[in-house]
Amino acid sequence: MTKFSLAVHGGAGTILKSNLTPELEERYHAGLRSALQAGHDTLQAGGSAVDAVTAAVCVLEDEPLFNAGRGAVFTSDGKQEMDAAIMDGATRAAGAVGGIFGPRNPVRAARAVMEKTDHVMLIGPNALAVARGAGLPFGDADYFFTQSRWDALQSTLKMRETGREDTDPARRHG
Amino acid sequence: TVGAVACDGYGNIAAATSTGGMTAKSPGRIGDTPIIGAGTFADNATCAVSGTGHGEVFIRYTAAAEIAARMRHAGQSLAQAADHVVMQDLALHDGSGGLIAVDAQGNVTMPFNCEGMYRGKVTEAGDLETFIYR
Repeated sequence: MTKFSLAVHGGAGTILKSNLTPELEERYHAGLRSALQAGHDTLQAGGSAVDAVTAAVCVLEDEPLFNAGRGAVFTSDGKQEMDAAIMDGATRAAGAVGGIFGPRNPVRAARAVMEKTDHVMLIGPNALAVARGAGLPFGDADYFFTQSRWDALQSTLKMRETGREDTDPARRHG
Repeated sequence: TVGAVACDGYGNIAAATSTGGMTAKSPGRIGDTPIIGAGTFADNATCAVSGTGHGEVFIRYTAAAEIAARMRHAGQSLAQAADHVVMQDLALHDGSGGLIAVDAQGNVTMPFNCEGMYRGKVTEAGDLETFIYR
């Protein structure tokens, strides 16, 4: 048996220490720990690597602090479009979804594409149909809305209106 | 962008990534996350990778697949290959960001070329470690 291991990420970029209070920093650490624990518990119980990464990413998607699922940012049109992907190293099976809104856990929609279709990537209505067919829970606009992401959108749109060049790499990051 | 990579007790590896994209992105813009080989990749023979950062650059340099290629063709270790892609291929071409990767021996690496990256890892012993800055 191989000794199992797992890693997670919750995004990268310019991190403004002035905005990152000790309380908020601890929330980020707690969110990451929860994801690690979910993945570790899965592996400890004999689950597969695919099960473990699914479990870990679902926790991060459920946490509004992170830019995925419930914490997703807004497009310039004030809507949310989410992307997700999963790949199984044992078989090279892969599934991905792009530009979707609805499934609470887009990674599970990607996994449904991998496991229930002959395709690697689906977008639009058919991606959502696969997610519905898999019985995945959906959320409405209220579920996915967070004030901080909305405020970030307004800030970015205002910056564009004033013609200021946006060189902050954090704004180009997922 | 969030993601996870894992190596299970049977030596099988996997990667998953999920994102809302970037703030005020154009409707219909797709970043690297769902592009297999750019932001997400897994192959037991080499590595499993999940990326986060400037997605367009990750796509142009097929970042995740490039790490696997370096391991397969150049014989580099997981850490060497990932470090080269993040610190040279991406960093030298405005590709700010980072990634997490694991191989089938359970080795983990988490390089990034920006100020910080929310990340963490856990071993079989259950030792959880989380980080934000360098």
